Amino acid sequence: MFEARLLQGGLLKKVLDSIKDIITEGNFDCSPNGLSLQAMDSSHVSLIDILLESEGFEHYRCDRNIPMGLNITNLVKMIKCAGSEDIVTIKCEDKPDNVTFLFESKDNDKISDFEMKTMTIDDEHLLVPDQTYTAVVKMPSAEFQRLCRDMAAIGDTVNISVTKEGVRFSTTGDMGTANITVRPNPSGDQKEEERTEVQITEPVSAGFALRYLNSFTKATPLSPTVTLGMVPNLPIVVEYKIADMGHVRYYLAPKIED
Amino acid sequence: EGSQETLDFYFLDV
Repeated sequence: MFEARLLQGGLLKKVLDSIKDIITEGNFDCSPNGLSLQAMDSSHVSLIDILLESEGFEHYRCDRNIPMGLNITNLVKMIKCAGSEDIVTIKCEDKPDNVTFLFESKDNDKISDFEMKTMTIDDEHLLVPDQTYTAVVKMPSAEFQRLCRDMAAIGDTVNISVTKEGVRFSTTGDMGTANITVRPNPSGDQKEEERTEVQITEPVSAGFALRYLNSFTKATPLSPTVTLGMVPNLPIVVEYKIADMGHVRYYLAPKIED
Repeated sequence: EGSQETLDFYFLDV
């Protein structure tokens, strides 16, 4: 039996909105310590890693690990019926043929329940190793979203180069080139979440497809900051922390110079 | 431009 009650149902909408352009179905792994999902897009160029820890739920019961295969597109349609202030409860049996979603309005004057069939999805066996990153950049998520959008107007690939001076985003296209350098501003009197911070043990520079980075920025509403992790010749990780709950992480394979 | 790698090389647990 699995039952999880989330007071801020709007959070679930934001999480689903942050992945719906990348995957159409996914196996949610319900385990005693939380709800997680790991899935690659159809081209295997990007991977999504979601974790919603059990502590973030108002009530959480999970007797044993349950793979809950769901069609993301249908899930998004169904969750649209919930108000963003609704309390959402997710329930299913141990060998679930279907999952029930319960939406309770804030002042409890409207209760809706939806039942969705589960699907059997044979996952590739993914293993995302814990990685220490030689360059970690934490910056305002809205700024990163704006930057990726502006760069995509000019080129398809952005080269991200991190040194202790800061992060330089460069792109080239038919109309020309664009470079944006973001400098760390630790001294600034900005709030914590408006600062750009760079921790670096080794400079790193790599190229990534802007199309994917732009789809990752759909997670911007989840967190005021975004963290980029880079290691030479490895995929980049783009992480949006969900306060007191977990994270949505995206991994993107680099483009290799021919 | 460079060519796009996939994540299979890095994350597929074969």
